[in-house]
Amino acid sequence: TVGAVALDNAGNIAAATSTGGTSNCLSGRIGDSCIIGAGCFANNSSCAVSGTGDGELLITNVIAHSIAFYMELKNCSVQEACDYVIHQRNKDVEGDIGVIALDAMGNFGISYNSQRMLRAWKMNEEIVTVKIYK
Amino acid sequence: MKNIAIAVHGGAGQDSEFIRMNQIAYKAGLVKAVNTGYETLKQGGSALDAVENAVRLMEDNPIFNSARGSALNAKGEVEMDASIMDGSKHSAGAVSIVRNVKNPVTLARFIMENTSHVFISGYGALEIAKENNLELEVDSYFITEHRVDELIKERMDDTDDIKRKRKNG
Repeated sequence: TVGAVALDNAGNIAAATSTGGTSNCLSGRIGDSCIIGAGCFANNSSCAVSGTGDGELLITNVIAHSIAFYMELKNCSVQEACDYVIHQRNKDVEGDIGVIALDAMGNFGISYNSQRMLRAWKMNEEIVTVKIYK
Repeated sequence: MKNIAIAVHGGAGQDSEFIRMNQIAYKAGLVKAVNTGYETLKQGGSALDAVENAVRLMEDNPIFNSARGSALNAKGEVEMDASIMDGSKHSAGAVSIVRNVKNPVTLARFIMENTSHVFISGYGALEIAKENNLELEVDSYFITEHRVDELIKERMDDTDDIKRKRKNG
């Protein structure tokens, strides 16, 4: 799965996610990448989120929308929202969940509970940061 | 000057030898996607343009599990999913179980901007792509050696095993 979140100079944010699915899965199986609110969500008043991991977990726990809604409810940072949804609220789920998120001020939220998440980000003229492991 | 920013991901899950062996290629692909999306923003493009351009670049890169580098299902077929969402209009587009479409994220955006729907799957999505001249590719374009090897390694005999396997995107 691949995904992106972005903030433009008009202050608008957007998210996109795309996947080739899961190896050796049943025909017709879909994961979170095409489910708005699970693997992809964006709302200027909170944040843009692109999710990845065990698709079924992101769907049943409505991960992307939970992060955006938690931010609105708690008025917390996007990073706090990502960490709460993945590492507190869903700490007992067995499986991998990872998200990248971005709010309308340019603050990133990056969180995952798996062994790795391939990710990279850039703000204004900073050098790109790229990571695979912690 | 207002802030502009972009982040991309290439999937999360268990580590693997393939990932460890290909870290340089993965990082190069991620950096290229960020720079492509960032350039779109720097030129005054919208966040929607930026995420579509960044994801398209990764869809065209066979090392990532999307479009060109898709995983294969138990029948060895490619079934792609994608979605996109515009935070300013709260509008969204999504496709699932799509074949032959070179960039599923572009089809998702087409559905968001040109239909009154959000989510269209399977043969309906493919029909829209064909009728509106979105770029298509033949089946073999989406088949990579790495994914065939992965499928062969993971193949399990009876369907019950398949139903119960962990589903890692």
